[in-house]
Amino acid sequence: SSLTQVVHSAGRRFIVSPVPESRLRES
Amino acid sequence: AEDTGLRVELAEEDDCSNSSLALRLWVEDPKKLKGKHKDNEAIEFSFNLETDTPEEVAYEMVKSGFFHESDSKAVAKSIRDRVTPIKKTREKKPAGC
Repeated sequence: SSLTQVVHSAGRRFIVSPVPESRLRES
Repeated sequence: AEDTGLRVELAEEDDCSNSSLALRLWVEDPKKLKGKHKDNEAIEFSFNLETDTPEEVAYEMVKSGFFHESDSKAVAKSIRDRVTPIKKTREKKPAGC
């Protein structure tokens, strides 16, 4: 989805996406 | 979030089928971090229990601009606190979870 960004570093892939609303409420 | 202010959880069910885990890390308590970081964004990555180290992954996250150098120890600690119990469980029950 447009909200997900993929970053590669030293052969490792990081997928960045918004923290699910439900998880934010937990904190 | 442990005392690091960061939360690390399994991004997928751990079926013990291979040594890689899918993990998800995000900032739960921004006040506990020293440098700039991306708020409200979760970073999903794979972690190989046999070949990766938390420090190495933390370093790559700093290099990718997700966290400041001054927080790399906290990132490494939060990853280590999550993967160590999984490693121990697997060592005890090699027949799978």
